[in-house]
Amino acid sequence: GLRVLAVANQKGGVGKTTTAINLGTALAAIGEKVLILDLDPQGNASTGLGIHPDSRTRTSLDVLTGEIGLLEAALPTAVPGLVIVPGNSDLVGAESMLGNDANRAFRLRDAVAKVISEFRNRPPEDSFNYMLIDCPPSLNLLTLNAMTASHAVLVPVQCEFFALEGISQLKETIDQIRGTLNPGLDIQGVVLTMHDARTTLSREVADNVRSFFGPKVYETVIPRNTRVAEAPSHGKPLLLYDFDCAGSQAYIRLATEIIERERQY
Amino acid sequence: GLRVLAVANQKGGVGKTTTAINLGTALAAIGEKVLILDLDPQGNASTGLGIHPDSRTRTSLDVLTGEIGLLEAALPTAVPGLVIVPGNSDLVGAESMLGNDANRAFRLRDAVAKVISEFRNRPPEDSFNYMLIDCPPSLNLLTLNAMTASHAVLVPVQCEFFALEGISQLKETIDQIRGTLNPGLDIQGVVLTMHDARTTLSREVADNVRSFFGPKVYETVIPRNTRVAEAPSHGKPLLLYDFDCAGSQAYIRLATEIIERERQY
Ligand SMILES: Nc1ncnc2c1ncn2[C@@H]1O[C@H](COP(=O)(O)OP(=O)(O)OP(=O)(O)O)[C@@H](O)[C@H]1O
Ligand SMILES: Nc1ncnc2c1ncn2[C@@H]1O[C@H](COP(=O)(O)OP(=O)(O)OP(=O)(O)O)[C@@H](O)[C@H]1O
Ligand SMILES: [Mg+2]
Ligand SMILES: [Mg+2]
Repeated sequence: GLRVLAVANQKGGVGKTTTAINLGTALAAIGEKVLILDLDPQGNASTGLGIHPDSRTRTSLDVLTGEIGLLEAALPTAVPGLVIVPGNSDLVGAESMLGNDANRAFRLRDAVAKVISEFRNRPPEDSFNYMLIDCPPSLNLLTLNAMTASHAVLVPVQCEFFALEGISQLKETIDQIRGTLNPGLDIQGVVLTMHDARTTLSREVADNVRSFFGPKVYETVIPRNTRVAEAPSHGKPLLLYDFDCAGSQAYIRLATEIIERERQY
Repeated sequence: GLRVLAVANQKGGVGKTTTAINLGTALAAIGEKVLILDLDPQGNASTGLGIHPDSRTRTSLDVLTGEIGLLEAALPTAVPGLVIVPGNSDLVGAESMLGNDANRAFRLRDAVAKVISEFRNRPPEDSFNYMLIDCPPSLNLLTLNAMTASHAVLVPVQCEFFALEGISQLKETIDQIRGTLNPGLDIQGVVLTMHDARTTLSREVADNVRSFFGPKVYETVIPRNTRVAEAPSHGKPLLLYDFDCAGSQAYIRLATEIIERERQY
């Protein structure tokens, strides 16, 4: 069946988009069928996968408002087996458009339920078995939609001090949503990003995160690696830009680790 | 008179908090009196200035709701001449608390107007002449309050590709607010952060930002420097943690450049 993962952390710049793009690419490379949903008004995930702003005529906002379904909105990428529902600044209007609708927190969940029922009537190549949602850096209506639509949350944590502050707030938010809006929601895992083995700071933060989240923290740690930051300027995921670099290899290991964990569910 | 600057950029992790803390410290070191307002629910600016979570009994949320004034909420820091109105996760509730209040976008502007009128009845040591507002990474009600309360916006832009995407959206937002809510609002300047002179990516992004913003971009560029990321884990601003490092020296130059620009107003 379909597994939906929200890639979320309200701290900015921790590697949410980079993880959604490159984990998605690595899962597709291993043979999974992946849909990425770009729920950030910056549209960074769409840009990082080479989707030109002019071809974002249908976006994740249209899926939230119910105008179109996930499959109709999805665009192919340069990666076989990976499609994306693009995002752009129209998403800034989501809160006012969905305004006082009682169902506003469940719009995405409903779109996911709809596509699952459609899978039965469509050929296998039209379906997907992983959906990764790239969330904006805040706990707003967009991230709430992602959390109510997801089976689990994948939390990137940058190996720097400020990134530690928000993790207890994020955990509380997830616990709250599990108690009210989405009873199955759990943390799939925590991935340490931009780890610089040369600095004490990285090691201290990594130790802190492991003592807070325990076995939820993936073994795989994503190193700080300039190639990772260069890839988006070429409109390519890292694995296509430089397959052999430390960043690509780490995301491939992460994909394998996630698939193993998913088997336990 | 008082100059109010919003430190804003909806892209996450670009150095907003780091700039608010260290520019604030550098301005105070030069002899200015500075108040930092922490408007981010993560409360990173408060932590970076050594304010323990337990002493944030009054926060910027209380100023927004009108319960207390800016001077009553301000706490001293380890830096003479620098005070801070702390922030914490209570700020997540701002949108629902201010809900349908017609004045909800102007709460902070009103608090600033109030404190200016109080300056006349108070001794000089109680006043301040710079207010820096550390904004969260989104264009929400908190950032809107900052923009309507400010004379100008100081925009940190990280020298990485994804940071380029949001700058035209941010410029549009500032233009919109100038046209409707705050006729005087302008961009004070754009500061390039985490610049790594060894990489082509940094140089390309810097060139791009200069061609987009022209003379608004400060001469001073903040280099990527591990000491900058280490300082918050000691609860100290960079200038107290390591005055001689490249990061501190850059923030001191930035403070001088800003004071010179402010003279032209
Ligand atoms: N492992 C890494 N090594 C080096 N740079 C990285 C790495 N991971 C991410 N980056 C860079 O760090 C910056 C922040 O990453 P990214 O934009 O993915 O974070 P984000 O959490 O999605 O940010 P936002 O909160 O704005 O959505 C980007 O410029 C990205 O290219
Ligand atoms: N010049 C620099 N060199 C090295 N690291 C830096 C520099 N400036 C900021 N950092 C680090 O980069 C990370 C992001 O910076 P910071 O938290 O100030 O950004 P922000 O824009 O306030 O993030 P948010 O969007 O979450 O509010 C922090 O860990 C910070 O310590
Ligand atoms: Mg992102
Ligand atoms: Mg910040």
